[in-house]
Amino acid sequence: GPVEAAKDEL
Amino acid sequence: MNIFRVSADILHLLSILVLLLKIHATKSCAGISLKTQELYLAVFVTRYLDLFWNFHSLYNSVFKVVYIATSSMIIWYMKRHRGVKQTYDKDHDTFRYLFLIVPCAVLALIVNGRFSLFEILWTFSIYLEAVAILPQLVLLQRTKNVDNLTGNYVFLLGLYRAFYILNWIYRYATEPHYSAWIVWLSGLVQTGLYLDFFYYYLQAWKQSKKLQLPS
Repeated sequence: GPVEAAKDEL
Repeated sequence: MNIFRVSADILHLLSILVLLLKIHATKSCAGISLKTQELYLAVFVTRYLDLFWNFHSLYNSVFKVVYIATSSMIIWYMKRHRGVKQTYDKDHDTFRYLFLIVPCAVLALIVNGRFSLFEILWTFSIYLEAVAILPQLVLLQRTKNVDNLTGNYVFLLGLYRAFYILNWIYRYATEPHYSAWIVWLSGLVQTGLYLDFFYYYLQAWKQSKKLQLPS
């Protein structure tokens, strides 16, 4: 998705 | 987790600590934009709302708490500390932050991963972080003479963003389904805003002179 993958970043 | 990501987070923390240390040691916040600090606190609070129910890792949780606490402390110093608040450059720090908050909120309502309250707040925080440095850059431009610690603060912040880009490239190359273009585009904009500052910072550093921005 456009954001999901980055949810583990700060 | 890769070396770029860890370096980025540490640089981010360092930038905040440099600023806190400057304020604490010199009892002065001259040259620091309260607007930018308040925007950063808004970024952290809207992004880390999930702190209480979405446990990802101890690493993430500790950083989230530290970011919220340290930026609150900076704001407290600038607004409440008897000596420090008198050094605040109120007359030059006049950037209207609604000009940043409103467009980011509208954009988050339109372009997001999922239409839900927390998702939209999270996306808003991504957009807002990209532009939150603007009041600080405008203030530096207006006051022109930048003291070393303020210069280092902005430089470390820019470096933190640059390392996040390296982290994304690394993850894109090594993780099969890694894609987050909203975050990438915002991150590119954010890092781009520092390029001009970087140029003058490195020039001053090379000539070991005090950082001066052109008008």
